[in-house]
Amino acid sequence: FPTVPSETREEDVEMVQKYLENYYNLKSDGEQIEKQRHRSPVVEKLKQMQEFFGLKVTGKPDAETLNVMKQPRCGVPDVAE
Amino acid sequence: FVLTEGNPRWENTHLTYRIENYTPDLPRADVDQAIEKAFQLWSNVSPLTFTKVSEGQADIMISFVRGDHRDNSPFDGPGGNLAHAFQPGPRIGGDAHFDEDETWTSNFRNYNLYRVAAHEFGHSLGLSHSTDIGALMYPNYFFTGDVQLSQDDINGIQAIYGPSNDPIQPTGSTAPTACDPRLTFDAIVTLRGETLFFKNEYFWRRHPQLPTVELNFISLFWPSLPNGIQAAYEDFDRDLIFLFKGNQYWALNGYDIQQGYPKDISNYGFPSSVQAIDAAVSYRSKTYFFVNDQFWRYDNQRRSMEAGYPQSIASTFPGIGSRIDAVFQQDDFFLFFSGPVYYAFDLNTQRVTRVARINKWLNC
Repeated sequence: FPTVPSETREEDVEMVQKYLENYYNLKSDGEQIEKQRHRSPVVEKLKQMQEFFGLKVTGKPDAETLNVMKQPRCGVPDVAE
Repeated sequence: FVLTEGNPRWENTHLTYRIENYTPDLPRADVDQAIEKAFQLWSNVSPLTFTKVSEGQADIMISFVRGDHRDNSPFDGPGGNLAHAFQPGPRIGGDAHFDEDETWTSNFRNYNLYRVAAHEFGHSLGLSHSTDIGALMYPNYFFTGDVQLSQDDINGIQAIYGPSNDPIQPTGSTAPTACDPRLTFDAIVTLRGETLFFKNEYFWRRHPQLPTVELNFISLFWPSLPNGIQAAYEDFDRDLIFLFKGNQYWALNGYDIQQGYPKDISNYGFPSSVQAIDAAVSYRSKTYFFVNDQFWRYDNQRRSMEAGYPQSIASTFPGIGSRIDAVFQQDDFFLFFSGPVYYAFDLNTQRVTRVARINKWLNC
């Protein structure tokens, strides 16, 4: 069964950034998600994603959220352009 | 269900499709069949028809491509994005692209082409991603061994194109809902402190330290297991769980199905008249198997059925009168589930101490 990492790892940070860009229309401005993850728009996009998938809406890339993000999926965004 | 923003739709309900190229992962006939069946799912529940053409421009062009394929949505190598499709419209509209860096299959191995194509064609027809985990239009890949539209998918496509012309209207499957007062469980098992509640092709996963109860597909965790698990128990000493369906059973260590399974339940010493088990639970190295109104007791250490069984459930567990759907053990209690209610049976005082609705276990 999946283990729960205590901290968000560097590769997870990149994965979250890419995921939100691909499927939640997050605009990449070159700034690392690590620096801004407690502020909009990353937090807002994370909340949208968590709400969509029925996860606990924390706005943080917790273990459950990361697990869902790592699942293979369709490449069509979940939010409209 | 969610419609694509702007509600794009095909005005003509008789659509054409063309397979521009074939993946080398599968025989061409398998690709043809997967694509045809995927379209058929949608045509069965709507007025839409799909005709295959072999040359020229079709409404829905299908191709296997990798990496940057010049549509501003590059694929990403193995895993991750599997495929994408465009909303109804001219030129690239409706087209479906499958990532050639994936391995495409016609079985339960990743990734089943029929399953992915069925989802993509939903986009080609104007559907966006659904939040219903049981819907084909849910964005994440699951393969339960069967591909079928959920009622949510049917409602979505019929919201765009209306119902099928067929006088008998097809219905779809629906995911179980935690708060349904008619909910029953197929089987329940503890697993390393968590509790898994099985229902059809799904299970809820309850962790004592987590506030939410997750609904998952059985196939997501154990792709080769069947749906409709009927009984299950945890053998704490061996760190295994055993799952039963019909006269077969599987042993699992976490994610991993142990080699040599499925086996026949006659290995436990059941008579040939027993062809399925309703519920099972292990307690103090004994496993209790419930079948109709009787139960057997199995010695986990001697690995044999104990003499003197079956016995009547009602006489040994007073208050548990009817047939049992599921059972598991917590502290000194057996929690018996029968229909929409459960009974907490105190093993020390040998009596039922609580009766309540089963939805409570799903935080409802």
